[in-house]
Amino acid sequence: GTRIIYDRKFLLDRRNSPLAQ
Amino acid sequence: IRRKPTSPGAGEHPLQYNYTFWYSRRTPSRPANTQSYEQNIKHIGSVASVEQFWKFYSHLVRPGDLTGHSDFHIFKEGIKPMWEDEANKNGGKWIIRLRKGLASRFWENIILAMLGEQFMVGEEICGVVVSIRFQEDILSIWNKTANDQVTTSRIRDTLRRVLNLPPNTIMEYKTHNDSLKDNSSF
Repeated sequence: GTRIIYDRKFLLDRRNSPLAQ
Repeated sequence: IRRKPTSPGAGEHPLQYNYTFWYSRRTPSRPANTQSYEQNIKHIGSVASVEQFWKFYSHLVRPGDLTGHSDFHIFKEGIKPMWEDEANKNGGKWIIRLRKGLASRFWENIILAMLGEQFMVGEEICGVVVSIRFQEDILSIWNKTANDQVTTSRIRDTLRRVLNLPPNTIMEYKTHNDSLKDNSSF
């Protein structure tokens, strides 16, 4: 099946998302 | 205690696996037998998405700010951070010893690599641990099959890349079976 791969930058960019507060 | 299953919320980015956070702390004088280990380890929460991870992680103390003999563990949901767990019993771990002051940064980077599926070893990764000790701190990554050399080499090479380890960093692999035999994690 498909694997959900995220690089470091993508993950760090989600850090300040309103959903992450 | 039955826990509500963890799932991503609306608009969130799901992770390949759900992960559970654990915390343990012990006084060095107490023997580290299995029972006291299991009693000392506290479940602190689970996450299913990138956003849930950040929300949870940003409320935790950074490992470099912990004192004494304590550990954070992040394992795939359903795997206990113990040698005896079905997923761990034939496994082992890479151990990276860090001088004081480096733990928080390396811990965050190893977590991001695991959550983002950077290791490319199928189902092999079980979890990561940061162990705060008096002289040094220790990072470990646990995998399922200790005698699968292709997998363990790939994990080692990925660690070197994602952590950008100093050239003199020593990396050791230890099977959980050996840890059980000598009753010592490191």
